[in-house]
Amino acid sequence: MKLIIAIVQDKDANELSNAFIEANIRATKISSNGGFLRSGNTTFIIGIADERKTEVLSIIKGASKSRSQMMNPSFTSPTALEDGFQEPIRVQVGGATVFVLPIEEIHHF
Amino acid sequence: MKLIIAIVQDKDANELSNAFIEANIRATKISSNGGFLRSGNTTFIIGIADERKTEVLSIIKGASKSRSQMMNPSFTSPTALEDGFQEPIRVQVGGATVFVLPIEEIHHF
Amino acid sequence: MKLIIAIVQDKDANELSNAFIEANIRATKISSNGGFLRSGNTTFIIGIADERKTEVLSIIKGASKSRSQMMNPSFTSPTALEDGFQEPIRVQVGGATVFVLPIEEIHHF
Ligand SMILES: Nc1ncnc2c1ncn2[C@@H]1O[C@@H]2COP(=O)(O)O[C@H]3[C@@H](O)[C@H](n4cnc5c(N)ncnc54)O[C@@H]3COP(=O)(O)O[C@H]2[C@H]1O
Ligand SMILES: Nc1ncnc2c1ncn2[C@@H]1O[C@@H]2COP(=O)(O)O[C@H]3[C@@H](O)[C@H](n4cnc5c(N)ncnc54)O[C@@H]3COP(=O)(O)O[C@H]2[C@H]1O
Ligand SMILES: Nc1ncnc2c1ncn2[C@@H]1O[C@@H]2COP(=O)(O)O[C@H]3[C@@H](O)[C@H](n4cnc5c(N)ncnc54)O[C@@H]3COP(=O)(O)O[C@H]2[C@H]1O
Repeated sequence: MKLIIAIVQDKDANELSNAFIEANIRATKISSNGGFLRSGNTTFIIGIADERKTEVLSIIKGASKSRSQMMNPSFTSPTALEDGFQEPIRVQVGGATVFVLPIEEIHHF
Repeated sequence: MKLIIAIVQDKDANELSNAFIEANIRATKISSNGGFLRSGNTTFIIGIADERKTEVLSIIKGASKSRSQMMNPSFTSPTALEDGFQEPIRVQVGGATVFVLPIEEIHHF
Repeated sequence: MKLIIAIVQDKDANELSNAFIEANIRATKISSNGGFLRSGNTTFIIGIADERKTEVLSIIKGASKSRSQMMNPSFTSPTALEDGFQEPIRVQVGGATVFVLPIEEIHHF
């Protein structure tokens, strides 16, 4: 068994949920926030048998898109306000950030 | 040390929290949603010494109940709306889904 | 790669986010609740290369403070209400509780 943790943009969360249902993949969704842009995103937790890991990764890849977002620099840097007004900058936000972790046991009660 | 991740129904979350306090088991609660029914549930994170793992699993088993929930099929299948009105179906939702993961280090600052 | 899960008090979450940005450490934030005091806290998830683990742990240690909180005992013990009015007690809440887990794979789509 593997635990897959996938962080995706909120805009892709619904499509990814539907894709998991179609493929009969069980998943749990958690609302989260990005550390840098501080905007909302979605963290999926998926416990899956080893032999379906590649299938889950390709479903995540297919459902998540990379987008660019405008960001106000004074928002992320604690010293930026002293530096005066800064032009908003464009930041590329990826489709999905995915971690695969080993599971020792899984139980259904 | 093990990290136990337990996904339980919201109705059982309070009883499970109380059972952990009575047994002096430290835990953190996160609001989550089921991927299939999309209704709210609760994800517990518990870091616990190896020798208390079985005790934690039996507390989770004792506090979480299996229930059936009515579900509107058009909700989960992207194509269901084209198929016309479908009778709501009854879905069995388990007591708890539990993952046991290995921890390499634990720190308290 | 390691997955670092750090549970900190809400009061320290902003400072910790800023410290991660300054050090170019990617992180995701999740709202959570303590199992005992049931008050809000923040769970950070950080995927990081092995050689930066110690740096991340010392940033967490530097940003999180230990505080004491008043707690109404009837809140945590299911039987306390029968025992009649109890004086509020002072509970020490740590700076951070941190778990380090092994990651098998990381993907960016
Ligand atoms: N210090 C920095 N300097 C310049 N640019 C920076 C930066 N930190 C992040 N970015 C950029 O901003 C995007 C959004 O990051 P955020 O932290 O809000 O939202 C992140 C975060 O919630 C999560 N994430 C990414 N890598 C992570 C990691 N190693 N551990 C935990 N969460 C991670 O995935 C979301 C999307 O990440 P993604 O890499 O696609 O896209 C990132 C990245 O392109
Ligand atoms: N391997 C896994 N990885 C991550 N999270 C997991 C998981 N297995 C279960 N969960 C979590 O536990 C909740 C309850 O699952 P359970 O299997 O008891 O109860 C499930 C199951 O009996 C049924 N179900 C789920 N997916 C289904 C599907 N594709 N087809 C038919 N029934 C499904 O609906 C109930 C509610 O599912 P929902 O997704 O809303 O909520 C799930 C989900 O949040
Ligand atoms: N092994 C573990 N696994 C998962 N999460 C963990 C954990 N250890 C700590 N945490 C998380 O970190 C928060 C702070 O824990 P700390 O030990 O500093 O500070 C704790 C501790 O000093 C005290 N405490 C917790 N449980 C207790 C108990 N059964 N009896 C007496 N004091 C307790 O109350 C403070 C707040 O606890 P609370 O549960 O509200 O909030 C906890 C919980 O969310």
